[in-house]
Amino acid sequence: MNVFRLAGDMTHLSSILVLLLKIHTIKSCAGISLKTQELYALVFITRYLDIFDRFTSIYNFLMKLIFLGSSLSIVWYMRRHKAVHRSYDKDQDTFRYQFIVLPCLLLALVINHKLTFKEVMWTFSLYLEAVAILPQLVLLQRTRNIDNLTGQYVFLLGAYRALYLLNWVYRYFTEPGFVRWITWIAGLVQTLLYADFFYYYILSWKNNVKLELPA
Amino acid sequence: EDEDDKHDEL
Repeated sequence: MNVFRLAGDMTHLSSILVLLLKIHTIKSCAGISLKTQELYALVFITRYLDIFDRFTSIYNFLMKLIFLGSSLSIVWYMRRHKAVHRSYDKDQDTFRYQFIVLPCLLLALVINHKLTFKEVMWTFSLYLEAVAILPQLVLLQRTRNIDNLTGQYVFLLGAYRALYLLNWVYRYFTEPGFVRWITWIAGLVQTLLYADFFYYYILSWKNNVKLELPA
Repeated sequence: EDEDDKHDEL
Protein backbone atom coordinates (compact mmCIF):
# COMPACT_ATOMS: atom_id res chain seq x y z
CA MET A 1 0.00 0.00 0.00
CA ASN A 2 1.33 3.49 -0.81
CA VAL A 3 0.05 7.01 -0.23
CA PHE A 4 -1.21 7.39 -3.82
CA ARG A 5 -3.26 4.21 -3.65
CA LEU A 6 -4.66 5.02 -0.21
CA ALA A 7 -5.53 8.55 -1.38
CA GLY A 8 -7.11 7.00 -4.47
CA ASP A 9 -9.27 4.62 -2.44
CA MET A 10 -10.31 7.40 -0.04
CA THR A 11 -11.17 9.67 -2.98
CA HIS A 12 -13.19 6.88 -4.53
CA LEU A 13 -14.96 6.26 -1.24
CA SER A 14 -15.70 9.96 -0.79
CA SER A 15 -17.17 10.21 -4.29
CA ILE A 16 -19.63 7.48 -3.36
CA LEU A 17 -20.37 9.10 0.00
CA VAL A 18 -21.02 12.47 -1.70
CA LEU A 19 -23.50 10.76 -4.00
CA LEU A 20 -25.18 8.85 -1.17
CA LEU A 21 -25.31 12.08 0.84
CA LYS A 22 -27.02 13.87 -2.05
CA ILE A 23 -29.54 11.10 -2.65
CA HIS A 24 -30.21 10.35 1.02
CA THR A 25 -30.45 13.91 2.37
CA ILE A 26 -32.13 15.91 -0.38
CA LYS A 27 -33.90 12.79 -1.72
CA SER A 28 -32.90 13.79 -5.24
CA CYS A 29 -30.80 12.23 -7.97
CA ALA A 30 -31.25 15.09 -10.46
CA GLY A 31 -28.37 15.10 -12.91
CA ILE A 32 -27.23 11.61 -11.93
CA SER A 33 -27.19 8.89 -14.57
CA LEU A 34 -28.81 5.65 -13.41
CA LYS A 35 -27.05 3.93 -16.32
CA THR A 36 -23.64 4.84 -14.94
CA GLN A 37 -24.69 3.72 -11.45
CA GLU A 38 -25.85 0.36 -12.82
CA LEU A 39 -22.61 -0.03 -14.76
CA TYR A 40 -20.63 0.68 -11.61
CA ALA A 41 -22.62 -1.91 -9.67
CA LEU A 42 -21.78 -4.39 -12.45
CA VAL A 43 -18.10 -3.34 -12.27
CA PHE A 44 -17.93 -4.10 -8.54
CA ILE A 45 -19.87 -7.37 -8.82
CA THR A 46 -17.64 -8.72 -11.61
CA ARG A 47 -14.48 -7.37 -9.96
CA TYR A 48 -15.13 -8.78 -6.50
CA LEU A 49 -16.30 -12.29 -7.40
CA ASP A 50 -13.30 -13.50 -5.39
CA ILE A 51 -14.27 -11.56 -2.26
CA PHE A 52 -14.70 -14.74 -0.21
CA ASP A 53 -12.06 -17.00 -1.66
CA ARG A 54 -9.12 -14.62 -2.03
CA PHE A 55 -8.30 -12.79 1.19
CA THR A 56 -5.71 -9.98 0.83
CA SER A 57 -6.36 -7.88 3.99
CA ILE A 58 -9.11 -6.65 6.27
CA TYR A 59 -8.88 -3.25 4.55
CA ASN A 60 -9.34 -4.85 1.13
CA PHE A 61 -12.26 -6.96 2.34
CA LEU A 62 -14.06 -4.08 4.04
CA MET A 63 -13.61 -1.69 1.11
CA LYS A 64 -15.01 -4.31 -1.26
CA LEU A 65 -18.09 -4.68 0.94
CA ILE A 66 -18.51 -0.89 1.11
CA PHE A 67 -18.18 -0.45 -2.66
CA LEU A 68 -20.59 -3.31 -3.37
CA GLY A 69 -23.10 -2.19 -0.75
CA SER A 70 -23.05 1.51 -1.65
CA SER A 71 -23.26 1.02 -5.42
CA LEU A 72 -26.17 -1.42 -5.08
CA SER A 73 -28.00 0.83 -2.63
CA ILE A 74 -27.62 3.81 -4.97
CA VAL A 75 -29.17 1.77 -7.79
CA TRP A 76 -31.92 0.66 -5.41
CA TYR A 77 -32.63 4.27 -4.32
CA MET A 78 -32.82 5.50 -7.91
CA ARG A 79 -35.06 2.64 -9.01
CA ARG A 80 -37.27 1.93 -6.01
CA HIS A 81 -37.37 4.97 -3.74
CA LYS A 82 -40.46 6.98 -4.77
CA ALA A 83 -39.15 10.50 -4.15
CA VAL A 84 -35.68 9.79 -5.54
CA HIS A 85 -37.03 7.95 -8.57
CA ARG A 86 -39.30 10.90 -9.35
CA SER A 87 -36.26 13.19 -9.55
CA TYR A 88 -34.52 10.85 -11.99
CA ASP A 89 -34.45 12.31 -15.50
CA LYS A 90 -35.21 9.15 -17.52
CA ASP A 91 -35.74 11.01 -20.80
CA GLN A 92 -32.26 12.54 -20.70
CA ASP A 93 -30.42 9.46 -19.44
CA THR A 94 -30.68 7.60 -22.73
CA PHE A 95 -27.17 6.24 -23.27
CA ARG A 96 -27.55 2.68 -24.63
CA TYR A 97 -24.99 0.95 -22.48
CA GLN A 98 -25.15 -2.33 -24.40
CA PHE A 99 -22.82 -0.44 -26.75
CA ILE A 100 -20.19 -0.49 -24.05
CA VAL A 101 -20.99 -3.66 -22.12
CA LEU A 102 -20.75 -6.03 -25.09
CA PRO A 103 -17.47 -4.67 -26.54
CA CYS A 104 -15.91 -4.77 -23.05
CA LEU A 105 -17.00 -8.39 -22.64
CA LEU A 106 -15.65 -9.37 -26.07
CA LEU A 107 -12.39 -7.53 -25.40
CA ALA A 108 -12.07 -9.30 -22.03
CA LEU A 109 -12.49 -12.63 -23.79
CA VAL A 110 -9.71 -11.75 -26.22
CA ILE A 111 -7.24 -9.80 -24.06
CA ASN A 112 -6.83 -11.19 -20.55
CA HIS A 113 -4.25 -12.77 -18.26
CA LYS A 114 -5.93 -16.19 -18.19
CA LEU A 115 -9.00 -17.58 -19.93
CA THR A 116 -10.91 -18.56 -16.79
CA PHE A 117 -14.37 -17.30 -15.85
CA LYS A 118 -13.16 -15.26 -12.86
CA GLU A 119 -10.18 -13.82 -14.69
CA VAL A 120 -12.29 -12.82 -17.70
CA MET A 121 -14.90 -11.25 -15.37
CA TRP A 122 -12.15 -9.36 -13.53
CA THR A 123 -10.70 -8.10 -16.83
CA PHE A 124 -14.21 -7.22 -18.04
CA SER A 125 -14.70 -5.13 -14.88
CA LEU A 126 -11.54 -3.15 -15.66
CA TYR A 127 -12.59 -2.39 -19.24
CA LEU A 128 -16.14 -1.58 -18.13
CA GLU A 129 -15.00 0.74 -15.38
CA ALA A 130 -12.94 2.68 -17.91
CA VAL A 131 -16.05 3.64 -19.90
CA ALA A 132 -18.80 3.42 -17.25
CA ILE A 133 -18.74 7.20 -16.79
CA LEU A 134 -19.85 7.87 -20.38
CA PRO A 135 -23.62 7.91 -19.70
CA GLN A 136 -22.98 10.33 -16.82
CA LEU A 137 -20.82 12.65 -18.93
CA VAL A 138 -23.43 12.65 -21.72
CA LEU A 139 -26.14 13.46 -19.16
CA LEU A 140 -24.03 16.31 -17.74
CA GLN A 141 -23.79 17.87 -21.21
CA ARG A 142 -27.59 17.77 -21.42
CA THR A 143 -28.16 19.02 -17.89
CA ARG A 144 -28.31 22.79 -17.91
CA ASN A 145 -27.47 23.65 -14.32
CA ILE A 146 -25.23 21.00 -12.77
CA ASP A 147 -25.57 21.14 -8.98
CA ASN A 148 -22.45 21.25 -6.82
CA LEU A 149 -22.78 17.76 -5.34
CA THR A 150 -23.10 16.19 -8.79
CA GLY A 151 -20.02 18.11 -10.00
CA GLN A 152 -18.05 17.08 -6.91
CA TYR A 153 -19.14 13.48 -7.34
CA VAL A 154 -17.87 13.26 -10.93
CA PHE A 155 -14.69 15.17 -10.09
CA LEU A 156 -13.81 12.81 -7.19
CA LEU A 157 -14.63 9.80 -9.33
CA GLY A 158 -12.17 10.96 -11.99
CA ALA A 159 -9.54 12.01 -9.44
CA TYR A 160 -9.47 8.56 -7.80
CA ARG A 161 -8.29 6.85 -10.99
CA ALA A 162 -5.76 9.62 -11.65
CA LEU A 163 -4.32 8.89 -8.18
CA TYR A 164 -4.22 5.22 -9.10
CA LEU A 165 -2.09 6.12 -12.13
CA LEU A 166 0.41 7.71 -9.72
CA ASN A 167 0.19 4.57 -7.56
CA TRP A 168 1.12 2.42 -10.58
CA VAL A 169 4.07 4.67 -11.44
CA TYR A 170 5.24 4.47 -7.82
CA ARG A 171 4.89 0.67 -7.72
CA TYR A 172 6.63 0.30 -11.09
CA PHE A 173 9.71 2.07 -9.70
CA THR A 174 9.64 0.47 -6.25
CA GLU A 175 8.54 -3.10 -6.99
CA PRO A 176 10.76 -4.98 -9.45
CA GLY A 177 8.66 -6.83 -12.01
CA PHE A 178 5.50 -4.87 -11.33
CA VAL A 179 3.90 -4.67 -14.77
CA ARG A 180 0.10 -4.54 -15.28
CA TRP A 181 -0.52 -3.53 -18.90
CA ILE A 182 -4.24 -4.31 -18.92
CA THR A 183 -4.87 -2.37 -15.72
CA TRP A 184 -2.62 0.50 -16.74
CA ILE A 185 -4.15 1.04 -20.16
CA ALA A 186 -7.73 0.73 -18.86
CA GLY A 187 -6.91 3.18 -16.07
CA LEU A 188 -5.31 5.63 -18.49
CA VAL A 189 -8.30 5.56 -20.86
CA GLN A 190 -10.62 6.04 -17.88
CA THR A 191 -8.74 9.10 -16.66
CA LEU A 192 -8.48 10.61 -20.16
CA LEU A 193 -12.27 10.42 -20.53
CA TYR A 194 -12.50 12.91 -17.66
CA ALA A 195 -10.02 15.31 -19.24
CA ASP A 196 -12.53 17.80 -20.64
CA PHE A 197 -14.73 17.54 -17.53
CA PHE A 198 -11.68 18.34 -15.36
CA TYR A 199 -10.91 21.30 -17.61
CA TYR A 200 -14.40 22.84 -17.30
CA TYR A 201 -14.71 21.91 -13.62
CA ILE A 202 -11.44 23.62 -12.64
CA LEU A 203 -12.31 26.60 -14.88
CA SER A 204 -15.71 27.00 -13.18
CA TRP A 205 -14.07 26.66 -9.78
CA LYS A 206 -11.37 29.26 -10.60
CA ASN A 207 -13.79 31.78 -12.12
CA ASN A 208 -16.32 30.94 -9.44
CA VAL A 209 -19.06 30.36 -12.00
CA LYS A 210 -21.64 27.58 -12.43
CA LEU A 211 -20.22 24.41 -13.99
CA GLU A 212 -21.38 24.18 -17.59
CA LEU A 213 -20.30 21.51 -20.10
CA PRO A 214 -20.58 22.57 -23.76
CA ALA A 215 -23.00 20.30 -25.62
CA GLU B 1 4.08 -13.04 -10.30
CA ASP B 2 1.22 -15.40 -9.47
CA GLU B 3 -2.43 -14.56 -10.02
CA ASP B 4 -3.06 -13.50 -6.41
CA ASP B 5 -0.69 -10.54 -6.67
CA LYS B 6 -2.46 -9.33 -9.77
CA HIS B 7 -5.64 -8.74 -7.80
CA ASP B 8 -4.24 -7.07 -4.71
CA GLU B 9 -5.76 -3.69 -5.61
CA LEU B 10 -9.44 -2.69 -5.35
